[in-house]
Amino acid sequence: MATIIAVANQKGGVGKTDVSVNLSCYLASMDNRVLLIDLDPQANATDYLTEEAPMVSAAELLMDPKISASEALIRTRIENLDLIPSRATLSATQVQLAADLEMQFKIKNKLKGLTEYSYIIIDTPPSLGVLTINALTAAHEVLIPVQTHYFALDGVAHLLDTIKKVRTSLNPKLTVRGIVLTMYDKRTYLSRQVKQKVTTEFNGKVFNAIIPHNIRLAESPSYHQPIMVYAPKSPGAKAYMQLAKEFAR
Amino acid sequence: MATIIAVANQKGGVGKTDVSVNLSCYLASMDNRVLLIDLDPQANATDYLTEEAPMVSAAELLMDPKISASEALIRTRIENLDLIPSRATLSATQVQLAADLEMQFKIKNKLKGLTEYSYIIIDTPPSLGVLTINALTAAHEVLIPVQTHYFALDGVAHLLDTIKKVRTSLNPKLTVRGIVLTMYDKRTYLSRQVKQKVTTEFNGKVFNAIIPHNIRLAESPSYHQPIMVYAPKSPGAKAYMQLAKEFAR
Ligand SMILES: Nc1ncnc2c1ncn2[C@@H]1O[C@H](COP(=O)(O)OP(=O)(O)OP(=O)(O)O)[C@@H](O)[C@H]1O
Ligand SMILES: Nc1ncnc2c1ncn2[C@@H]1O[C@H](COP(=O)(O)OP(=O)(O)OP(=O)(O)O)[C@@H](O)[C@H]1O
Ligand SMILES: [Mg+2]
Ligand SMILES: [Mg+2]
Repeated sequence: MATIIAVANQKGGVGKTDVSVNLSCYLASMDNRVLLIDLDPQANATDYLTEEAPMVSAAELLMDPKISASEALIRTRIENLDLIPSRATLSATQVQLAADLEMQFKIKNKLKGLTEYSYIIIDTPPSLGVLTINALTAAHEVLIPVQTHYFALDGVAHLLDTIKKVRTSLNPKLTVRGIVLTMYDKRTYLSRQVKQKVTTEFNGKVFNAIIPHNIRLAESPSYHQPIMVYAPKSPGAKAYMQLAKEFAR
Repeated sequence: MATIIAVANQKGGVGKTDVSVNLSCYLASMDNRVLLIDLDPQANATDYLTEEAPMVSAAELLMDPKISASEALIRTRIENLDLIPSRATLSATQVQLAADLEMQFKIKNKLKGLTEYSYIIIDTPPSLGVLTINALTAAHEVLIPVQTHYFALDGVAHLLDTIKKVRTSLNPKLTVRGIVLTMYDKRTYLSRQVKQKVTTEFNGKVFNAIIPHNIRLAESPSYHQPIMVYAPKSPGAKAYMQLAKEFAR
């Protein structure tokens, strides 16, 4: 029975995709079968793991009742890691879905058949629209990447509010797995201050592993590689390995 | 007759808000009357310029036919700069609007009465949903902040595609004013490479002024101040002053 994890934060550019991809890789390297689902029309996560345009993507999975998750997923070059890719058509799907009475349950229903994975990780767009709601409705847990910049705290409060509503009306089992601090630059007072505030405010919910600001992480998608392949000895890679170990308890 | 500028890029965290606020301030300091409209439920731009919760916000302006732009705007502490603030209720408005047949024209219609401004600048959320479409439908020009990271180019291509569609079906006058490169870190090869690619691909459309990665810019919203007040001699401030001069031609 896979644990389904939504990686979410409506604030843009906080590392949702970086975390989704790199955490998935390290979990896969620890003998877990992992499925990464790219639920963002920007398809950034897809970019780390493949160079070709997908035949079937998350868009078709959401809209076409005849397509199963097994038909939409592809193997990646990373052992144990499969991907349901995204592409720009997911933008149009998002609009069509909004008119569907059962719109929040599309992903949840499609994931029911999948028993071979330990983890299903869903990358979401920077919004609380129908795609993110699908991820939150399907998930057991939410993982919240938080950039150590000023806007972090308000953003988390807003997201936790949304999670409460989803728990009340759509998914009573949904829990917050935790917050992972990202793009942390220990040389700057701002980063240290935000880290302090977040760990105080959400005591016990913040992972010890902190993802540092590391240019290797920004470079790796340009080679269509996750950090585990691109720069396995970099500070970014080590942080993700630590995160995966902490995550898998 | 105000020039209406939408600051847009569906990629998250690329500096839309940083550009919207700081460019507005420097244009205001050059004797232009400027109105900044925060059209993002995250209300980050509002955070730079006020500490109190607004009485009336962009949400009410969009939903309530009886409310005018003049009633929604507030003076800021910056001379010549007014603001239509946002707040979280704009999230709910976004959902309600999507069901409205005239949803794309709400902002455009409300801006018709405003003659006292030289510039009206609209900050948008990281999505191509109803709020961004409102901004693009109302605008004369689009300003596109682009972070010098790998995902920049695809993001711009997608946005230009959306702009074309808006021009075809909603706003024939819409033009792309230009691209402003943000968070530029000249010490990294990635930044220099992306700058190179963007300036080549969009020759003539990229501002000479480039906003450097400068921690002062990330700090300033935590003091509810734009960079012009917080750190007027910083590299970030100087870049925005240069951008404003280039922008105002
Ligand atoms: N720790 C890090 N150090 C350096 N660069 C990073 C780090 N994490 C992410 N990046 C880079 O910063 C940018 C934003 O990260 P990312 O795309 O993962 O955020 P996101 O939350 O998924 O964005 P969006 O809201 O658009 O989906 C990307 O160019 C990414 O490569
Ligand atoms: N040039 C810069 N140097 C350092 N920090 C910056 C710079 N520009 C923006 N920032 C910081 O980076 C973060 C993202 O910037 P910003 O919020 O302006 O992006 P955005 O595109 O508006 O994000 P969103 O997509 O969520 O609306 C913020 O914490 C901001 O303070
Ligand atoms: Mg992403
Ligand atoms: Mg913003």
